[in-house]
Amino acid sequence: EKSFTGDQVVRVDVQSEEQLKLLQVLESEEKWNLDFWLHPVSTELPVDVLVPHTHLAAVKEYLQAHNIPFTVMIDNLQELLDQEKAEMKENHLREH
Amino acid sequence: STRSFNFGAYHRLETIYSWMDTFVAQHSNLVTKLDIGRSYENRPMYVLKFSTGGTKRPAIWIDLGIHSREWVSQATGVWTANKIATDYGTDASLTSLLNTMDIYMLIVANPDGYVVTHTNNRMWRKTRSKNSGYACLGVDPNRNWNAGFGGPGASSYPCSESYHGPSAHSEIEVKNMVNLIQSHGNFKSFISVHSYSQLLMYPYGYTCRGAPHQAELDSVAKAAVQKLSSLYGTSYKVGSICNIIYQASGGSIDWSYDAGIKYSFAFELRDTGRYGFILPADQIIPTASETWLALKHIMEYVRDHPY
Repeated sequence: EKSFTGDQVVRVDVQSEEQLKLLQVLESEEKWNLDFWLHPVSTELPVDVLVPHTHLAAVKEYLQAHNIPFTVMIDNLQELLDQEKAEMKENHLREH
Repeated sequence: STRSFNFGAYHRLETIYSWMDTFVAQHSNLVTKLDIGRSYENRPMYVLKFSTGGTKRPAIWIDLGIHSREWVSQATGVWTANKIATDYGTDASLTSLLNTMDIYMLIVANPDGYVVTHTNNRMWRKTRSKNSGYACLGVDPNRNWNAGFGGPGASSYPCSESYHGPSAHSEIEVKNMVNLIQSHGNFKSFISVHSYSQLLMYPYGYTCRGAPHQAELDSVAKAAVQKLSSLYGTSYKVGSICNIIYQASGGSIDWSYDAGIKYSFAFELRDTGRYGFILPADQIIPTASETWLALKHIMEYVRDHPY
C-alpha cells in the first residue's frame, strides 16, 4: 500500500499573474511527482498541491526563492489517512 | 437493514453494493438496481433507478465519484439515495417529481478506482486500464467523453492525472454510462457529482464560449446554491467550467449538454479548507444534507420546465 508518510499538502493563495505562471512551471515539472489537488488557474482560487516528502525541501525552496507565500494545509498526509482508516475499522466493527 | 447502516461513515465497495441490495429490497415499489455493465477489472456497475412506473419516462441522471478519491461524493450518493426513498410519499414535491420522472443514480461511477483507494493508493483518481507502452495505469474518466475530446485541459501523456485516453469513450466505465443514456433517450438532466472546492458548474469546459442556455443554467445554479447555503452557510461559486475552474476537454456534462440534455450540471462538494480529499467522515451527512437542497431544486426546476 502506498505510503504518504511525511508528504505534505501545501496551499498557495496566488497573488499575481506572475506567481500563477511560476506555479504552472512547477506543475509541468514531472520529476517532482507533484499532485495538484487544485490547479494554478486563477488568482482568485487557491492552489493545493500534494508534495512527496522526498521533494518537499526543493519545492519549498522554489516557492521561497520566488517569494510565493504558502501555508501547510496537511502536515503529514499519512497521519490523516491512518486516522481515517482507524475510524473506518471502528465503524465496521460497530456495525457487526 | 438499511436502518442500521451508518450513513456517516465511509464504506468499501462491497459494503455499498451489499447495502444496495438491502435498500432495493426494502423499497421494491420504488427502487430497482440496474447492472449497466462491467468495469475494466470486471466489477459490476450498478445504477439505482427510482421510478413509480412506465417506461422511458423523462429522467434525471446523477453520477458520483467518477474520480475515485473524492470519497465524500460516493458517500453523499448513498445518503441521497436513502433520502429519496424515505421522503417519497411524505415530501409532496419529491413525490410529484417521482410521479412524473425517473431518477437514475450511479453511486460509484469508477468502481475499480474506488477499490484502489481502499487498498493500494488512497489518492487514486483515474480508471485502471492499461496504457500500451507505459507502466502507469489509467485514464481520467472525466476527460474521456466525446466533447472536445483531446482538446485543451486534458493531457495526452498516459502518466498524467488528466490523461484523456486513446480515444473518446475508450474507458468502459464511460462507455457503459453513454450506452445507458443513449439507449434510454429521454434524459432531461445530467448531474455529475465531484468534490472538493465548492462549485456548481454548467457547460462548457472544452471551450470558454458560453453555452446557448447559459443564462438559464446560471440562474438555476445560483438559486440551487442559495438553497444549499441556507443550511450551514457553505459558500459555493457558480459558473461555466471554463470560467470558474479551467478549460478542460472531454468532460461528462459537456457531452450530455451537446447530446441535448439541457440541464447539465457538475457539483464540487464541500471542503473544509483543511482536509482536501480526506474530508472527515463526520462531514458526510452535513455535506449530503446541504447538497440535497441544491439537487432537489435542480430536479424540481427540470420537472417544472419540460422541453
